[in-house]
Amino acid sequence: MNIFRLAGDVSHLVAIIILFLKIWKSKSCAGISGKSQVLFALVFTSRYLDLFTVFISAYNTIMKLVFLVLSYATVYLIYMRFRGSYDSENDSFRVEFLLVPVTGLAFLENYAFTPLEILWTFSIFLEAVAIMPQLFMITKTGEAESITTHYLFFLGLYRALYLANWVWRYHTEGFFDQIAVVSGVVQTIFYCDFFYLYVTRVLRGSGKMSLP
Amino acid sequence: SQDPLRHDEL
Repeated sequence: MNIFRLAGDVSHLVAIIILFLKIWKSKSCAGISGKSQVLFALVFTSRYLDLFTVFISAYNTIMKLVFLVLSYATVYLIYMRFRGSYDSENDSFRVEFLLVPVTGLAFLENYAFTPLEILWTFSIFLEAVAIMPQLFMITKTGEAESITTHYLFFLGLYRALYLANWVWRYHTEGFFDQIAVVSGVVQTIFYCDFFYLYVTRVLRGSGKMSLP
Repeated sequence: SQDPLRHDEL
């Protein structure tokens, strides 16, 4: 555990809690892509099957369980409890365009051709693109509430901090995970455009982020 | 690689 890893995990947790509390407190999931949240629940489910096979640490187990529970709770809020506020009209990204290539790639490029390893790789690839329905939705409606942009900022920051963690681990432990690093770089690139808008419009401007 | 370190990351 290094400072980048810890900061990345905290950032990830903050993002997920921000989103959950936003929906819970406002009793509305307006502007939130349910599809992205289902994809994230799928990411955690397919990656954390190792909870059954290997024990790392109490921290590791607890964080994995918290991410799993919060992701499913968020999906529940969007599709069940506050489904009246769900904007399915604008959440129109075709997720099969992500799931089909990601599944195919996981079968082609993995560390071992075993169910758990293929699912682990699938989760890493899927995470890299899971935010696309949300970004698509913001582009379509042309705006995002500031709290939604804070969520996206922390979610993007988390993977960027993991990149620093991987550089650190490579130099201190000789640890290099090609699949995670390449996917992590791709994932972070997806957020770069958003980071720019976040700094120029949300932090310097007022409230909502509206696109030109 | 079957590196158990991978499972340490979230």
